[in-house]
Amino acid sequence: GLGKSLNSALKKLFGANVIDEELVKELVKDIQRALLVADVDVNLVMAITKRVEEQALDENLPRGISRREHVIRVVWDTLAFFLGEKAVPLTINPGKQNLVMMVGIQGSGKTTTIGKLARYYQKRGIKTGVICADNFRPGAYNQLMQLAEKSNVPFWGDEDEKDAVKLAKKGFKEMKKKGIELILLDTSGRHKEEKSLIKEMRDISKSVKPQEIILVIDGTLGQQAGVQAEAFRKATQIGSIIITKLDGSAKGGGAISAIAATKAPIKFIGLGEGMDAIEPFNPTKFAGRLLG
Amino acid sequence: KELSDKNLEDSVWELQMVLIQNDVAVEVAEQICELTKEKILGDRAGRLENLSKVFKKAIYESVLEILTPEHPLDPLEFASEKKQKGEVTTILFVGVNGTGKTTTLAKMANLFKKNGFSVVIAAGDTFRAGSIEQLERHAERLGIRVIKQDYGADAAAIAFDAIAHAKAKHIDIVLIDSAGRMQSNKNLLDEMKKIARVADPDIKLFIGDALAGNDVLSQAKEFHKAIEIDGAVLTKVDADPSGGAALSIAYVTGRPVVFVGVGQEYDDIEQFDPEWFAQRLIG
Ligand SMILES: Nc1nc2c(ncn2[C@@H]2O[C@H](COP(=O)(O)OP(=O)(O)OP(=O)(O)O)[C@@H](O)[C@H]2O)c(=O)[nH]1
Ligand SMILES: Nc1nc2c(ncn2[C@@H]2O[C@H](COP(=O)(O)OP(=O)(O)OP(=O)(O)O)[C@@H](O)[C@H]2O)c(=O)[nH]1
Ligand SMILES: [Mg+2]
Ligand SMILES: [Mg+2]
Repeated sequence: GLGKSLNSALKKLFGANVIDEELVKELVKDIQRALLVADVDVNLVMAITKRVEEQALDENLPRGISRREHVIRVVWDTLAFFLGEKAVPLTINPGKQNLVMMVGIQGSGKTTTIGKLARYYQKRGIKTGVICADNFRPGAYNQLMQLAEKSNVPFWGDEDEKDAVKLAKKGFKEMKKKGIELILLDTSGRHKEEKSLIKEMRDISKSVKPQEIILVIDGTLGQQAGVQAEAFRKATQIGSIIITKLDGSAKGGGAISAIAATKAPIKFIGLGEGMDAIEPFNPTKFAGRLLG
Repeated sequence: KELSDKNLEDSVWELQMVLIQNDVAVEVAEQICELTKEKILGDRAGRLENLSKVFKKAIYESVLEILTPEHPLDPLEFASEKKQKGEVTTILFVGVNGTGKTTTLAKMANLFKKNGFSVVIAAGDTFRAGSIEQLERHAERLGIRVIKQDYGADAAAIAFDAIAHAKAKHIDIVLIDSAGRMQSNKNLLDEMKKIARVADPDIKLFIGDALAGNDVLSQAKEFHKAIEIDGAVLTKVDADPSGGAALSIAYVTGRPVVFVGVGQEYDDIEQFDPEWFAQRLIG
């Protein structure tokens, strides 16, 4: 259902029989606050609540529904417009080599998420393999290798190769030889100010031409979400988004800005550190949690 | 002319939005603006025309005040004084997952070493894949010893061993790494409390991500409640965030932000500059 703070805001409004502009203003403020606390972009929050205010005060109600239901519908529709109506799965052509590349800001959860996706698809009968193309972070090789071992999934890396593009190419070649259907490519963390790393990401993508590039976003990411996602989109074609660390108290509102910036849907969410802590994105559930 | 309550409301709201857009937690922005507004109304100092200017100046001063520590913490100075007494300085690094604890520990190890201190590191993250190897790689490059055990071992015991080792070998600094943990996970908070209790560190540093939004408030609040933080380090400031996280952390803990992380290399650590941040948040 709707988040409980939104529900209580609506109860205040619709205890009254007459639409009171003051009460609507108060409702709008409550919705604004809930969305801001959830880390939704400030400008987006203003746009959403402006729409809610206009429609809540609209004299012409759609037939057969109450004013309260109408306002709820407006809030939901506005969020659904950004989050998508239903979940979109990863496209994997069985029997073919599907290369999926993970990118994202430092510490967002790329390596851990690859471990989870490997387990997820291996369980579903897809031959999965993982490649470490992170040439920078100390111990990245060991981290991914240990995660791959947990799910008994083939792993490839080369600690002596210092070029990320070469790592990706070699790894892809090795995985193809093994007949792996879903090949997950791990890359180093990077942010929008690191121009040479952004270029490196583009070079990797141009070289191995992944089926899909997944942007991994930390669920705690704040008002920077939109501009950071934009920088990734400008450099490469982002196919989908995964939001991590939603097992904590963060609401993940930055995700909305990321979707808006990349035009890519969220496909999975991360709910913990274990290899089973992943689930397909559910827009209704996500919106409900957002509204607190 | 007296300040009209209604016009002040507009300035208050506007500046509140500026702070929120700069990643200051909503609750912190609201409280700072509310307290500053009351102060202005109490002073009745400004003229109606200069209202937004007066309020903005007052907010800037409030922000600067929150960011400027009453009791500054300089880990190098602290360690120096302890070294003169022949004592070991123990520093514990805590924070949620992926904020940069291990990297910050390595940067500070480098900093201490460059300033003539001997350092030993405790591999206190025995949970996450590759955490021990990551620390070992850093330590290897810096020429520093790591006290470690296997994955799954008791972090508090490893910290204890490292401190005993430092005392026996007359090593100046013990840096204790710990696993990332969500502030909503009671078991992991309890584990952290145990590490702090057993190791009894001189300095407990909360490592916060400058890119985090409202969640950083609850992180700092819960970590402070659990083990009483002495200071914070704000990482990934090179990613060009507006830095509001610094304000939320300082506000809810009353403790200073000591350093900022400005990149992934060992030298990418700087002193926290309250005025620079205040300018960025309000200027
Ligand atoms: N609680 C929780 N922790 C997570 C989740 N996803 C990742 N983590 C943790 O977040 C931390 C960072 O994860 P990594 O996989 O190393 O992140 P990364 O993006 O690969 O980091 P870099 O390679 O340095 O950019 C680790 O402690 C993970 O265990 C999640 O969904 N929930
Ligand atoms: N750009 C930038 N990256 C940083 C900074 N500090 C840390 N990082 C990167 O952030 C990522 C995570 O750093 P870690 O030190 O592994 O973080 P952690 O808190 O120890 O992570 P867990 O132990 O998994 O909770 C790594 O890729 C680091 O290089 C910083 O100040 N700037
Ligand atoms: Mg990684
Ligand atoms: Mg660590």
